[in-house]
Amino acid sequence: KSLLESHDEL
Amino acid sequence: MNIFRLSGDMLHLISFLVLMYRMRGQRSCRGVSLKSQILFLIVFCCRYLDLFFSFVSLYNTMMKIFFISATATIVYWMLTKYRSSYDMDNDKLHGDGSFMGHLPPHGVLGYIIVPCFLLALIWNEGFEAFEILWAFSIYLEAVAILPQLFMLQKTKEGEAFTLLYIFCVGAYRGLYIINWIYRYFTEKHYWQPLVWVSGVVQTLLYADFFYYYWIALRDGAKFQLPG
Repeated sequence: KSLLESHDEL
Repeated sequence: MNIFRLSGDMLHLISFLVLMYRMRGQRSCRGVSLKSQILFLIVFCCRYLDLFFSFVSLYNTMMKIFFISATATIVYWMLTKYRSSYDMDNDKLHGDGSFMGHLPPHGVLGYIIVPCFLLALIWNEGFEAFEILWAFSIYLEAVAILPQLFMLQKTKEGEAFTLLYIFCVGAYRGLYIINWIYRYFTEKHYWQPLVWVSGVVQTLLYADFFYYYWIALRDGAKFQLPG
């Protein structure tokens, strides 16, 4: 899982 | 992005404005926990380190910068121009000041920051500095409101804007849960147990507050905690 997908919330 | 997350984010944004409006309007930070605000500042600084190396959207970037700067401003105000109105006695955690008679954040450090960091070392999405700090920020955010709730517990009643602030933060968390449920059913590979568990714990901490806030609003009475 890419960082972008996992940390896309605030 | 869905309507639940957007509404949650907007409530979060409004919560900062409510608190700042209140502090400026009354020229006072009475009833506001400096500890909670410092914890939130640590949360945002640790989580939004990715501002430097990853870009999700302009929306995310702007919100991150706003959250950090608004919280930094609140902390700064509490330490400078509104310092005299800071209610330090009611912002003490059990264990504070017991460490050789000084180090006021002892309770926060021992009961909140260190446990969150240790948990982040155990449960994270990758054993590297950024991921550990990210997990730490998620756990810390879950409990960062505790000093504020303890303060309310000690004073038994809160000023209207402080209550509105706590309500906004709590409601934002509640909407995030609905957002996760929505995402779980609409996105293929959406799976974030770490965030979900912390988020549910965080929202549960507001349950008691919500209950008494609702009673007060319903009866048109003053907010008052029992005890």
